[in-house]
Amino acid sequence: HALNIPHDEL
Amino acid sequence: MNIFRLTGDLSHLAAIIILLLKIWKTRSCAGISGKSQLLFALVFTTRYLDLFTSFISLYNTSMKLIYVACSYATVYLIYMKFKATYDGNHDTFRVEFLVVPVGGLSFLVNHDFSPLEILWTFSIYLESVAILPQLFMISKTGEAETITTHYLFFLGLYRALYLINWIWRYYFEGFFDLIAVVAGVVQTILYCDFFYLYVTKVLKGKKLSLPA
Repeated sequence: HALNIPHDEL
Repeated sequence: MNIFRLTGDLSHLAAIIILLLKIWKTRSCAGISGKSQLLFALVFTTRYLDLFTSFISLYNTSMKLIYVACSYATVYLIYMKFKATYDGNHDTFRVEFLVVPVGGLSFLVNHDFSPLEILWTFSIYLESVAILPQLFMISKTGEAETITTHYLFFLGLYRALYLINWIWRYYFEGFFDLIAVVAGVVQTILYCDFFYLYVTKVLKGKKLSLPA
């Protein structure tokens, strides 16, 4: 389980 | 990265810089809602906590740092350096009516029930309505300086360009983030009335003033 979902937008 | 996303980011950056320069050059934050700026600082702070957990690109990291630094600088200018010029009497929107429901919603509707993700969701929801104190202030005083309207135009344009970016990404990358899209649509809709006034008045050289 990742620490957070990667968000590639600003 | 597509052209809509890039111009969206640059439009966002332009808005932030225009506001900072306006305050700095005129040594005044008259007509600017400190509450909206506090909300934007909160938006950037809660969204960019992933600076500590994940690296996307140098572009991504630098833009996040610039946005955060500029938003804190803006808040500093309004509430500290040029506090005497801050028009608090007209900045009377009750921000708890935004922050509390948005906080509750981010706990209920999110992609993952984890602290960072809830804070990211909170920032997305809060950003969509963070301009309301500023729009409320303009409707109360019935006018806005032209430079303030340029700020609002670029700030609204940014999310509208992101909407096109999301359509693009859906078709070409299969990317779809329902939370961001719904909040982005709400955010853009809030600017529609202003866009109309901007095009029909400000771009024709008139000052933005509302009928009494």
